[in-house]
Amino acid sequence: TTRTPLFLGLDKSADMFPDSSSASDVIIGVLDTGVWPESKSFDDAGLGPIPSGWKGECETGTNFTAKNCNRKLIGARYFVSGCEAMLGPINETEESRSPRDDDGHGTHTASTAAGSVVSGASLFGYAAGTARGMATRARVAVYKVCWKGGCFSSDILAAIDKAIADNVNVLSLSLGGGVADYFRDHVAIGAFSAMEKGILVSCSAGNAGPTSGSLSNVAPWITTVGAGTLDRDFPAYVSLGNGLNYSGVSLYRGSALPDSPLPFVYAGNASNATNGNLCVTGTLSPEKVAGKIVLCDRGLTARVQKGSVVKSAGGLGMVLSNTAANGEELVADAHLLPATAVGEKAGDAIKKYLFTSAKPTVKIVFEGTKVGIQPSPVVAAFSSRGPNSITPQILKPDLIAPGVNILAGWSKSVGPTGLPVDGRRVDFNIISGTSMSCPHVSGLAALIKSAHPEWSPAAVRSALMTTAYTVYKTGAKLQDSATGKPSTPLDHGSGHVDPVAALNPGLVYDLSVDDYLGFLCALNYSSSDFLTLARRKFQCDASRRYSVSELNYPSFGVVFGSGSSVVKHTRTLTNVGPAGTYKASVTSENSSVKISVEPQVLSFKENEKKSFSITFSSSGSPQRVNAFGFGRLEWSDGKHVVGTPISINW
Amino acid sequence: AEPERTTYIVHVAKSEMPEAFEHHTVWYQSSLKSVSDSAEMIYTYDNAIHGYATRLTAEEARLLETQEGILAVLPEARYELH
Repeated sequence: TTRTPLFLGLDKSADMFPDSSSASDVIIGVLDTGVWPESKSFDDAGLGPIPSGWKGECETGTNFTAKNCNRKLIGARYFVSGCEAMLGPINETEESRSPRDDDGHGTHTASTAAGSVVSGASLFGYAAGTARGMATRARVAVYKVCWKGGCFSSDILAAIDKAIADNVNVLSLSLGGGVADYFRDHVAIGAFSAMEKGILVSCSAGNAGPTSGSLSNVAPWITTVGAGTLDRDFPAYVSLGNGLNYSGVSLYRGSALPDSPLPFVYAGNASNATNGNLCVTGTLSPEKVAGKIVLCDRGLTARVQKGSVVKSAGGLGMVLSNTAANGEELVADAHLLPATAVGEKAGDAIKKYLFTSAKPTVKIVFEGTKVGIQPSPVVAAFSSRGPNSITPQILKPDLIAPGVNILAGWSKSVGPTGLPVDGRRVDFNIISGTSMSCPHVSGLAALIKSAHPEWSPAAVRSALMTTAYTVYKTGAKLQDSATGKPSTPLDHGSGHVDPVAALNPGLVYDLSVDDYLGFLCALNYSSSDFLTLARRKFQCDASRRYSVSELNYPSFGVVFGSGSSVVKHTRTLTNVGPAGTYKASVTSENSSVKISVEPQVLSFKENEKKSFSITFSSSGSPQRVNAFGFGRLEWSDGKHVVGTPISINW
Repeated sequence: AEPERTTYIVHVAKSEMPEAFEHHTVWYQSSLKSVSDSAEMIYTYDNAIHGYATRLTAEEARLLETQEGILAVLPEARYELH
């Protein structure tokens, strides 16, 4: 990616991450749409021999042989039997029966996680710079499990089965399904097995935001990653005939519009279809849009598809308006015609002009790439939100990472819009989603793992979470793009990832397999559920009273049941730094909830573990049912801050 | 009309493999054949889970789930890229 390394501080801390073999012995497995091996992001110059523990392979298939692998791309497998059992044989004129990426998504995520350094990267000149993955020296193994027909759990499970046997260290899954109990969700089941083998599993949180309770991949042994913006934008403003201008964004590059203002029409008034405002295929009347700029509303079909529809109907350009669902969040696209995306408010104002002006005109002014955008990061409106609908006491998402307008490697089988009509071919593309933020964390986890090979997946995740930030350098709280107001732990989890701080977190909340099994006892799993999820017989201790909030998780999901006004959690901290004394400080945003920590001070020797309890006392639930309150607990020795978010639900 | 088949993931308690079988995949095959003459194994799993994937009718899936050592017969799910 370009810009993200700078945004995350990786450029200043290159020496902090070991360049030694440990950095290049970490292997990231990416389950996605495969890989475009010729991408420069998989160049292996400067990398040593393939790690000795590697057991994977470079499978041969259509347009792919073992020669396509190297010391960067050390493994490539594909799993299509499940998809074909469900949908019949893949169409080999459209898809490669091999690890080759015909979609672009898999190349984008794999190169984000661990792409080699590539200078002179850009998309049509946008986001230009030196592209690099989060862990430039980590190795990549791709497992193609997603096809045009979708990603099927039997294929995903087969890939996880193989990745475990191949000895990957991190698994990156930018995909998700519906909500299902952990023992019925095959990503959660496979992730549990991977975790037992010391593999950190990082998953995308989903793009169903800003709806509450919209998360995917919420199992506590999975790292669940939401999306935030960067300090980079691609402004393309709308200049109306009445002299007013409205901000927009675009990645369009191509023949310019005439300098003079152009006639402007609302799609809803240029169509006989009831949903004509959405610029769906076949709904625009060519005689009403030819030679004009068309205002379309988002919804129902892909943003770039709308541009293609306008172009096919003879339109010269498009202004694409957000609706209430996307608010003011602007996602840039490499449209096939001059087009820009505007927020909901701007869209409403532009429509007002369109409906009141006798001869409305417009110009779109493209301004290229702008950096230093503030405030940033902002939680992406599309980023799925908590609470965790399966176990509300496990606060999710875990954290957010860059996921809006991310440049990374792309397939040469498809254009930057992914549309069949798009004949352009690019080395890098800019796309958005929690699919993009997940591999950021996957790569950063690999960096942490390379610096601390002995850490468990839970310790690596704890380090990434407890050092994440929730305020800007100005002290203002992180903002939510969906509301324009401060975001909450249900939006950003522990906050935005800060890899430099995560390298040296001071204390971690560690978790063992047995801790997770105790958690499942608290969920009253039957012996059969244990066997399904954990592939072992496990007898919960009948004399013990298990509680989900007992899980040593680096965040607190407090649920006041009816009648209960005091909730107590215990946690154990492990010192992974030098001996030191840490003091607790706790904040509660709700005056009706008192939070106390006992003891207030913990002194650690090196590698020592110490426990504490935290008690939440509610003097009465707020009027609104299912209300949420928030707070934060920090342990600090003056050098390290070990922060954990608190969400409180009545 | 041929009853509809769908893909199921069969979770097996590997430790409960009957003595009569040399290898668990032979056991899997035998258990599958006992509910369906035509069903084939799409995948066998040994690390992520213990079990296999196959295509069954709803009735065959129900019958299979009653067998000794079968923990769960879960329908396949489709996941989406984010």
